[in-house]
Amino acid sequence: MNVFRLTGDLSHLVAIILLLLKIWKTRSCAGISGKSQVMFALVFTTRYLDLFTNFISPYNSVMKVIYLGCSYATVYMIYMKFKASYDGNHDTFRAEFLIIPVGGLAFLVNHEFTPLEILWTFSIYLESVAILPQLFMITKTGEAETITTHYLFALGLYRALYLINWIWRYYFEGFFDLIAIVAGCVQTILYCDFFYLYITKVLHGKKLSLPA
Amino acid sequence: QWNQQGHDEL
Repeated sequence: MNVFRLTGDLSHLVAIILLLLKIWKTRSCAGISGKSQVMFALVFTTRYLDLFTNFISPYNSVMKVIYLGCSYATVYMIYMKFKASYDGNHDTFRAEFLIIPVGGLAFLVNHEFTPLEILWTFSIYLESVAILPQLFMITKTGEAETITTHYLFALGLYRALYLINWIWRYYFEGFFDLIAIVAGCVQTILYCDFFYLYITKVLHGKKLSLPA
Repeated sequence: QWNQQGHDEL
């Protein structure tokens, strides 16, 4: 464990909690893409199947349970509890155009052709594109609530910190996982234009609005 | 390269 991975995990945790609180406090999931949240729940489900079979550390197990619990709670709140506020008309990204190619790629490019490893690879590839429906929704609505931009910033920052973690681990441990690194680069690159808008607008007290 | 005893990252 190194400081970049730890801060990355904490940034990820902050993002997940921020979103949960936003929906719970405002009792509304306006501006939130349910499709992205379903994909994140799928990412955690397929990645943490080894929760009971492969014990790494108390920290690792606790975080996995928190991620799984929060992601399902978020999906539940979007599609059931606060369903009336779900903005389905703007959440129109075709998720199957992501899940099917990612599923196929996981079969073709993986470390080991076993069910658990293919599902893990699927979760890594899916996570790299899971935010697309959310970013697409923001372009369709032309704006995002400030709390939602903080959520997205923390979420984008987490994988950027993981990229530094992988440089650190390669240099100090000789460890590298090309699948995770390539997918992590794609994932972080997808946030670049959001990062630019966040830093130039939201951090200057402006609302994030796109030229519709 | 990838560690045999499974993935240790979240």
